[in-house]
Amino acid sequence: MFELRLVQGSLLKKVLESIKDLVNDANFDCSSTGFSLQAMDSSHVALVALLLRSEGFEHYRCDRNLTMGMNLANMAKMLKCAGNDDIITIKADDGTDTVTFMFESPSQDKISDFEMKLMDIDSEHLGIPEAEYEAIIRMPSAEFARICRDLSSIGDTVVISVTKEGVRFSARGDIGAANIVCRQNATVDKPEDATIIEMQEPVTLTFALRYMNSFTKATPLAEQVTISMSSDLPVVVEYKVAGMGYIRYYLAPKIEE
Amino acid sequence: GPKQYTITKFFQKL
Repeated sequence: MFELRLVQGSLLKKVLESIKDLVNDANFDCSSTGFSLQAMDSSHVALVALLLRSEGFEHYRCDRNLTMGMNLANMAKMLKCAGNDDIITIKADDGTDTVTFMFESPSQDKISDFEMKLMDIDSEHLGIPEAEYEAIIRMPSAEFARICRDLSSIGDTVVISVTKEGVRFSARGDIGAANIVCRQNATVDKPEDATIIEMQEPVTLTFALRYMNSFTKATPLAEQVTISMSSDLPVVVEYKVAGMGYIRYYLAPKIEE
Repeated sequence: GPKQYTITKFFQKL
């Protein structure tokens, strides 16, 4: 059987909110390592990889590896029924085609269980090569979300350019153009407010803003976001999940032919 | 304009 229990159930709610608009159906892989998922959006332009390590849960039992196919919109509907302070338990018995979500209020005076049908999903796993990135930007996640949102009102694509001056986000459209430059700023009171730019090589890449905006749904999960870029490679936008793992979004670039 | 590539162009299927 498979069973996990997460006292901070709101994390799981936030994780689902972060991926449900990007991916319709996905296989969750349960193993002794943890609860993970890899899925592409329907047009295969973006990929999301989630890992919640088994050690991060208050209870985690996985007798043998299990793949659970779920419709993420339906899973999100069920998790929305959990209170923000609720403890969430996910259970699946071997050989059944359902998964059970159990929600316990902190004072244990309300216990709900929701059963959801599992699906058979044909999904292909991609091998993500380890890469040394030419530029890595760490910045406040709310700032990144703001930039993506603001540039969306100007154009459909963002050009991200890292130089020793800093990182420049540019968009252009019918009404005009916008450039937002963020400089390294490590001398802040709180580390979560810092912007750190590690650059081996200057790099400039172009991306569809629609996907970037979708990634920023993960903003409530982490104060900081890490953006890793190399020429002619998908960008990685990573949000840590409080001491448990991460959500990484990979987005293929637009390349001039 | 620039062409939108897919992820499968960069990452191989396992």
